[in-house]
This record gives sequence, structure tokens and C-alpha cells, in this order.
Amino acid sequence: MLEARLEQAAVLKKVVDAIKDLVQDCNFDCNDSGIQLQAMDNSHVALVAMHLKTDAFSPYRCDRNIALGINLASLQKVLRAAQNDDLLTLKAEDAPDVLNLVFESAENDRIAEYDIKLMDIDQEHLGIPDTEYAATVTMPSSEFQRICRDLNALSESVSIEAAKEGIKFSCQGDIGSGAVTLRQNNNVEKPDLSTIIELNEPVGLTFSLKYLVNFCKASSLSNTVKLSLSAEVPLLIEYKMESGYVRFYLAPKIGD
Amino acid sequence: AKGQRTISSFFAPK
Repeated sequence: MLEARLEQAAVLKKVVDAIKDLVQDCNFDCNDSGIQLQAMDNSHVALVAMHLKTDAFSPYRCDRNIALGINLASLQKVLRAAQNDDLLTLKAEDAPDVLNLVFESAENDRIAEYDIKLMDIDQEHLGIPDTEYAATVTMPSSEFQRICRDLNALSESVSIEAAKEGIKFSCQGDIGSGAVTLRQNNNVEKPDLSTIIELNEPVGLTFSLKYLVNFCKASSLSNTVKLSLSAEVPLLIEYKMESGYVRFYLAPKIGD
Repeated sequence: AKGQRTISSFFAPK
């Protein structure tokens, strides 16, 4: 059976908020390394991979591998009943029909209990190769969100170019064009505001802004986001959590 | 025109 308790319901709320517009139904795979999910969007252009490691939970007990097939809209409805700082316990039998969620408020001894029906989801897992990326850029997640939103007002696509000096996001649309460049800067006092570029070689790729805007819903998970780029491979966007991550992979557009 | 690639053309099923 599975029994996993999060100190803060907010963690799962944020994870679900981050991915629910990309993926409708998916398996939460529970095993001795924690709870993981991997799913593609309907158009197979983007892939999300999430891992909440066992450290994220206290206690964490999972006797055998369990796949919890969950409709994310349903899960979100139930999670709305939890306060951000409620204790959240997930429980399931070994071959479960339902996932049991218990929200406990430390302040007023309130205990809320919900069961959510599970579904059989036949989902294939993709092997994601270890990649040495041409460029890895760490930047404030709020800044990335703002850039994607601003450029999406002008265009469907964005070119991302990483070089030694900085990272440049540019787009061209019917009403005109736009470009935002972030120069490499190391903010010693506020490290989360830094833009750090690790470069093996300069790289430029084009991506659909619709998906990037969608990924930015994960911004509340982390103050920083890490973009990893290489020619001819999907862009990796990672939001790190205290004991886990949400990663998005986005297939590039082919040039002219 | 720019074409959109898919994830499946990069990552193979396990």
C-alpha cells in the first residue's frame, strides 16, 4: 500500500496547477523512489516529467509499485478543499480503485477526507537520454514568465539564442517584432535574481510560445528556472523543488 | 514556414 504525507498541501497543489493545462489524465507512479509522472500533451509536442522524492514526504511508505491513474481536473477540484499549509496524506491500496486524500489543519483540529476515483491509463514511458547541452541558462522564473507572456502578444514563435554574453529571446509577428536580452549577471546578495549562463557552444532554436507560456504556470514552484538548449533536441525547462522537480521538454520548430 | 517537431521523434518508448 501507499501512504505518503506532505507537510504542505501547497506542494501538490502547485504541481497540479503547473501541469493540468498540458495533460488531462496521467499516471502517478509510486515506488520506492517517490512519486513520479511522465506524460505528453495531446499533440505530442511537449512532455512533462515530475518527481517528488521520498524526502518530500514524512512518512513515505510504498510496498510495491502502484500506478495511480488520475484525471488532473478531478484532483484539482479535491485539492481546492485543502489549505496551503494543511498536512496532506495520500493513501492507496496495492490495486486501488480510489486514492484517499486527508487534509489536516494543525491549527483547529479539522480533518477532511476525500476519495478520488482512479482510472486505467495505458501510458507508454519514453526514455529521455542524458544530454550534454550546448547551453544551460538559470534565470528568475518570474522573468522567464514575463518574457514569454510579452512576446506571445506579438507572435506564435520565439527564437532563443544563448551566447557567452547573454540569452536573447526574439520574435516576429504581424504587428512588428520584439526582443529581450538578459545579460549574464551574478547577483551575490540575491542569487535568485541572477542570470547564469553555462556555455559549451552558442546555440539558437525556435519554439512555440503557446507551450512556453503554459510551462510558466510552474513558476510558483521555484524562484528560478533552468533552460537547457542544444541544436536539434527538445528544450529542457526545469523547475526545482526542495525534494524533486517538474521538467518540461519542448520539441523545436524546424527552420525555414 | 516553420514546422513543429514532435517529442516522439526525439525520445523513444522505453
